Amino acid sequence: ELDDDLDEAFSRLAECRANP
Amino acid sequence: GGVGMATGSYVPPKAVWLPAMKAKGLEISGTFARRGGGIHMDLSLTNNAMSIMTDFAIQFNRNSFGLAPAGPLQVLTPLAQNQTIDVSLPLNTNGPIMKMEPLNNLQVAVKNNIDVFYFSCQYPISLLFVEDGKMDRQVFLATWKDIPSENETQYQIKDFHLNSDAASTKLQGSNVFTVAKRTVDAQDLLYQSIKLTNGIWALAELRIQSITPNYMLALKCRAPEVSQYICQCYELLLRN
Repeated sequence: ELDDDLDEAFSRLAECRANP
Repeated sequence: GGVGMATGSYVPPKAVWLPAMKAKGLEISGTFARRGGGIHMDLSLTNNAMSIMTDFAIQFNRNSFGLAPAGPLQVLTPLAQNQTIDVSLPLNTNGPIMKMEPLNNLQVAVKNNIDVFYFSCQYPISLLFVEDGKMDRQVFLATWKDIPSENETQYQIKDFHLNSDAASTKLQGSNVFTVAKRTVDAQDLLYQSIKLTNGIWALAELRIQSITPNYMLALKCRAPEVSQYICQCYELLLRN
């Protein structure tokens, strides 16, 4: 579950950085 | 590397650090290499004087990262006229520290039977990227959030044509570790970590767009003065 959370957190970070 | 050669950390070509005309006939060229987790100063000493040279020794001035010779300069036989020898001097980072300008500057004194000579040289800061620099993913996310945006520096790296996997592999050879990769709107974003010998961490976001040959590099570091030197290394590592 932690792994899934971390995957999701990286996706959010990338999304947010690519489209500020 | 050629066929059968292990890929490893980037090693700059040797440069002349001390021309013979400034050192009574002694010419020194050299480079820095990280091999097997150790740091080396690889030197070529050439005797262009009219007499043999003996009694070599080397000393560093204090420097930003405490680089120091880990042993004596091993020149075991006299250096005859017109002779060149290659010497690899192992270094450690346990020496005295003083912030240099530029940060990666090293002042060196070399002695032989004729005189003492001084020169300065600069090392790529990737020499100090350690092998255990892959940050845990959870720690990476927390650290990324924790480092304030004032400590983020952005650079454009122009005219690259490597894809993100090739870039990641190339950088990993010099201890720049990819922690995560995401693709958003035809851009690959690589999240990478670097640890220096003095324990300073740098976090990077390398953004690669398929439609342009330019990379965007964002670096977050609690010691932001090292960021420009890390950026220089990205350029060097990716181009070599």
